[in-house]
Amino acid sequence: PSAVPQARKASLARFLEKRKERAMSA
Amino acid sequence: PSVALFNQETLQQRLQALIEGARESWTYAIFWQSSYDYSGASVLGWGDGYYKGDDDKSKGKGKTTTSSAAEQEHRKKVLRELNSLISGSAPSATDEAVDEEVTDTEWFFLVSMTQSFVNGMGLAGQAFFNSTPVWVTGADRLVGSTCDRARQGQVFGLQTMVCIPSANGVVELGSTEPIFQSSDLMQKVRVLFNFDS
Repeated sequence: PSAVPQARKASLARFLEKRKERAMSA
Repeated sequence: PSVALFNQETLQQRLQALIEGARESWTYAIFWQSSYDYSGASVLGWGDGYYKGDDDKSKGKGKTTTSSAAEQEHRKKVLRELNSLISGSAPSATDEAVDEEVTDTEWFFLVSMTQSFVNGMGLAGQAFFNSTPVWVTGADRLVGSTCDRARQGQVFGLQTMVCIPSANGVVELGSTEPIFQSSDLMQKVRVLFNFDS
């Protein structure tokens, strides 16, 4: 279970980065 | 491949390969990782996810959100705070990552990160507990599901939810399109996600 917060953080960072890329290319 | 290969990086690549290589139009893929909580109960928790988005959005014909202006503001506020948490900087009202509308499926994907399934609960729990894929197609079937998450998925525009068990967890896929059972997809999951075999 201790790995879950880290996994969420990495996934969240990737999700936000992709949103940023989409916003900048629009 | 050994269990040592089971890490965030390869998970992301496998989820991406599964979705981008599929004939069907999937909106997202999530890997629910199996573990045990402190009482010894079996738990499926967030492993990783890949959000592709809705094809309809790019075509400009799709319904991307049913949310009110107040709900959009709430979503953007949450995203701004999460972005600040990740970047370590103060929340900014003009951040590129949050200026865009937060679609229903994006929000559903984000909320998923907070969820887990204990002892066979939910579609993912059922799939893992019974070692059998669960495939739900159609808004009416999602609404009629005993799983809260499936009903929530329908509210946010999903028409298909699938949970396929693997060695260490469950692969969940969701789509805003109605997609019917595909043995090809299940075979791909077996190949990509059976880390122990």
